[in-house]
Amino acid sequence: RPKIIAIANQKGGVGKTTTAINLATGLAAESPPILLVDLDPQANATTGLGCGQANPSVYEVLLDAAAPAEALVEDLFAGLSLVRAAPALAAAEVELGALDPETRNHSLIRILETLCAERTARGKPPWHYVILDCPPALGPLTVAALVAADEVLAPMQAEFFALDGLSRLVGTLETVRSNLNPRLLLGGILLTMVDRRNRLSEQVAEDVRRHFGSVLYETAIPRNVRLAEAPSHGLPALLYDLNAAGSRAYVRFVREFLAREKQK
Amino acid sequence: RPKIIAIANQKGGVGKTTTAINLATGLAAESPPILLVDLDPQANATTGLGCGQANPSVYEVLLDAAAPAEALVEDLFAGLSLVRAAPALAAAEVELGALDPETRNHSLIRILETLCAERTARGKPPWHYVILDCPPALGPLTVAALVAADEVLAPMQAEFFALDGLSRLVGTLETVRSNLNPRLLLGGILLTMVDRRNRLSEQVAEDVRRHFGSVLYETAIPRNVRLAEAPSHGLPALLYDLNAAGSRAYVRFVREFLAREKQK
Ligand SMILES: Nc1ncnc2c1ncn2[C@@H]1O[C@H](COP(=O)(O)OP(=O)(O)OP(=O)(O)O)[C@@H](O)[C@H]1O
Ligand SMILES: Nc1ncnc2c1ncn2[C@@H]1O[C@H](COP(=O)(O)OP(=O)(O)OP(=O)(O)O)[C@@H](O)[C@H]1O
Ligand SMILES: [Mg+2]
Ligand SMILES: [Mg+2]
Repeated sequence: RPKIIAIANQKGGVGKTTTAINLATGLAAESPPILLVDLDPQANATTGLGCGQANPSVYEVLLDAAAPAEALVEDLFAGLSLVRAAPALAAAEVELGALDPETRNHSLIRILETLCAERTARGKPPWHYVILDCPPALGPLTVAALVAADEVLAPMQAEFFALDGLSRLVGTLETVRSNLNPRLLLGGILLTMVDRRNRLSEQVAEDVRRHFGSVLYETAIPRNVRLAEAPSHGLPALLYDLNAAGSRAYVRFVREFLAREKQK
Repeated sequence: RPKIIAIANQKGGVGKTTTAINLATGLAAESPPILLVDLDPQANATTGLGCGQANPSVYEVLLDAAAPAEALVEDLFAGLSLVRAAPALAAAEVELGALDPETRNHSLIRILETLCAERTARGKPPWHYVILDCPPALGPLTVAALVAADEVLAPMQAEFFALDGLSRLVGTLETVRSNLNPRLLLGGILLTMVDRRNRLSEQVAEDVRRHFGSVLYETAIPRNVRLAEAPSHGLPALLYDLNAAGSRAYVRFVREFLAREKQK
């Protein structure tokens, strides 16, 4: 059974998609094979990997209008497969909301179980990790991801609004753990877009370190324009420019992530 | 009747709240009085103005569990009133979704009409502008804001994912205009967190100017850490540090906004 990691934070623009893409790509190199699932109606992970927004997407699959395999793009890059999103997914937040809670909350985990079983039936090695890229909200899509996940990785900008939102994210994890998914853990917090030169970044990082201790990853991702350029070329930064400061930081992060996995 | 401006963009972290707070504050100085409505479950506009997250908030009001006046904080700053949000609002996306479309889509405009009538009944001058801060999604809360609005102001980072999302935002405006609110216009696009030194910013800005022409504001807001520091002091940047590069840019933007208003 693969380990399922939800990349979640309801604060917008904190680097969820950039982290999901580069963690999935780094793990595909170090510990393949990997599956990345795009659960955001913006479909940024799908576009950022150069994949067109074709139908059916995870939207039709969640609402039982298509088979899971129809939204799967296998081996988009070596060792990396993708379940693509599409803008229609915006309707899923409301449509999932209309389902009974049991069906709604377990809609994603059922899909992942089907995809894993079908992959084994085709004689392919099981995915080691499944990475879930979540939208900037704590609505039905993110809750379904938290029900499916073994752990949550929360990217976070070192800024006031992001810090303010962290306690609500942790509160939601607690609620999901006690009611829906007892194995869910906060796997880690990753500081992103860090600008060492500014005092605010340092103050917020200090605050997070005091509250969360070793949950905070040692590696921090610096602000680096090459990370923002990569998606316009349809490539993960690790493939677009491996020598950029941002890519080297994501390589360090993937190594730190795997070191933590070994300790568990 | 006040003019209603929705600050909307489903892309997360593009500066919606920072723009909503500083536009509202600038207008409160130049053309008071102003009402700011926080429609985001993150309640960043509420916290960013130093207002505690008390109940009832706009959440209870939207679901008819409280009177609109109970969520109103009058004259938080000179000439600026706020309808506060709270985290409970996250449930509204699903709960509003369960209402019939007519009730759901007109839930916000009904509240604004009530607040305006009550203000006049108390002998206070009517608000000149109502500014709506939207969450990073195109769900029921944002649609209700688009139904209530006369125009949309779309803050946008000069980056690939933000550009990719702009066409979807414009598509949603078209849909709302033809089905729900015939007077809705795209009032303007405001480039935020611009770093003049990097090529990506310039390329994206060029793209937007080519597609949208004079809809794009001449003023661009530079990346400036003082804008990110202000909310931790519970103050709009214009009051926290008027001389900062970011504040001066927002002052220019407010002047450009008012100049466009005069031309209409
Ligand atoms: N370390 C970084 N340095 C510079 N730019 C970055 C960095 N990480 C991400 N970006 C850029 O910042 C923007 C926001 O990042 P991203 O889209 O990954 O965040 P997100 O949390 O997924 O956003 P959303 O909440 O909309 O889903 C994007 O344009 C991205 O390319
Ligand atoms: N011009 C700027 N320069 C530097 N930092 C900025 C600027 N504008 C906004 N910020 C900071 O960037 C972060 C994102 O901005 P903000 O929260 O206003 O965006 P948003 O679009 O409202 O986000 P969300 O999608 O989560 O609602 C915040 O921490 C904010 O303080
Ligand atoms: Mg994203
Ligand atoms: Mg906001």
